[in-house]
Amino acid sequence: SQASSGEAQIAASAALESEAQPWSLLQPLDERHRSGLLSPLLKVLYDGPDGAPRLQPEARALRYMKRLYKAYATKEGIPKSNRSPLYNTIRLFTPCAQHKQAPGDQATGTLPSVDLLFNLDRVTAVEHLLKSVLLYTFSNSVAFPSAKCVCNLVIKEPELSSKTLPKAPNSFTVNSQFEFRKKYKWIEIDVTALLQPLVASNRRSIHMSVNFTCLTAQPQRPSAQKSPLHTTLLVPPSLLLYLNDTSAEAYHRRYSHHHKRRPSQVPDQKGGLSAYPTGEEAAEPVRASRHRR
Amino acid sequence: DQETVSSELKKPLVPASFNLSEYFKQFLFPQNECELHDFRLSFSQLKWDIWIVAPRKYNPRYCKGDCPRAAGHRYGSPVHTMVQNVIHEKLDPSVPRSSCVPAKYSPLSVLTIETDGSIAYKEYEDMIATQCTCR
Repeated sequence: SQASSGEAQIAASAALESEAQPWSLLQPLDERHRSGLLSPLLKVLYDGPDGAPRLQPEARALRYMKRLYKAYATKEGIPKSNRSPLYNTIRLFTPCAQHKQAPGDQATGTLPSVDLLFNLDRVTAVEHLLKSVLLYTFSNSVAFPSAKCVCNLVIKEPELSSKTLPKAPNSFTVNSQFEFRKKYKWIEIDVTALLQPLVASNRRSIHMSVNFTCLTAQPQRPSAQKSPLHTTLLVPPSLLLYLNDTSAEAYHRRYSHHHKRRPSQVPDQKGGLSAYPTGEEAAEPVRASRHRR
Repeated sequence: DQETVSSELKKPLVPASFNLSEYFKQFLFPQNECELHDFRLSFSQLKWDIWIVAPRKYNPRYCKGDCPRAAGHRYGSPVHTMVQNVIHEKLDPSVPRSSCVPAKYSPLSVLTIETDGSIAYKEYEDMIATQCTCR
């Protein structure tokens, strides 16, 4: 008699389920927790291919990420074991807005500062930031005289709404020095120490202004054309976030002892910024740790 | 008597068309044994190539085939598998036999373009079957 009543219950719940819409059974996760592949897979199962319109990424950014993919995964998509086991997600954002601010001063090598706004809405609540860099990519290997540069980066608070009490704008200013070498395809400026608290506090809109002061080996004549270095540094950078996705769908490498945590993977504890130009191997942080910080 | 014995001895032991190796094969290996099969999927078939940049091809693989009645250590099956087969054969055929299913998986790295134009490299767990079992 138990079996039959059990069967009756199963039949009843099956009847209920069949009436309910499939979606109601599989509540789509809300935006913050949705993992990349699950919802498009469900969409294909229920109503066909995921045709959501997408903005096209910048060609240079896409080229950089394809190179990074080749460094981290095989052709079949199997993750290689050569990268740090700490992060399983890398997101590249291009600024959604940028404005030129104060003009530069050619004589002192100061470039005009650029105002950048990054929208980090795609970072989900389960993705924890481990490292973040500003990425300047050069369209082709730019040959310019080696130069010593100081990057001045200010992160601004969002404009306060009139209702709340006016508060002194809380901006962080940091300087980081680095040297350009010939034939670089990109440079990375580590901004982990600045972004970590903002991303951890669910800040998804990052407003910053960046300017460089570069002293090249040959003194610049005031009338000289802008050097390739200047034109390169005026192109807006991309923001690269190395994250650890803590959701069940993401791949969590077992932390094996032979993986020594390389200094480049540990954000500077001193709160300072490390800027290290990297050559071809930019996608593999191991080389960076060999550069002088 | 001698005549029947000699005529019996003259008869071939097995029919001429009989193939001994085929005969033994049915005991040694089940015909379509539970094992891993490939299925090379290109994301363009799902019309996902607009947002999945890499990899081009994805082979999730799958498990298919019959499970032997005594699926012991060969498939890493627990003893429960044999119990279920015995129930199916001796007690109640409505209880299904053991099935050929994946036992282990490997991850997959995916490069995607998000709706806001940002680019994401992500590694997903359990995306490629690497071993089958009977359960």
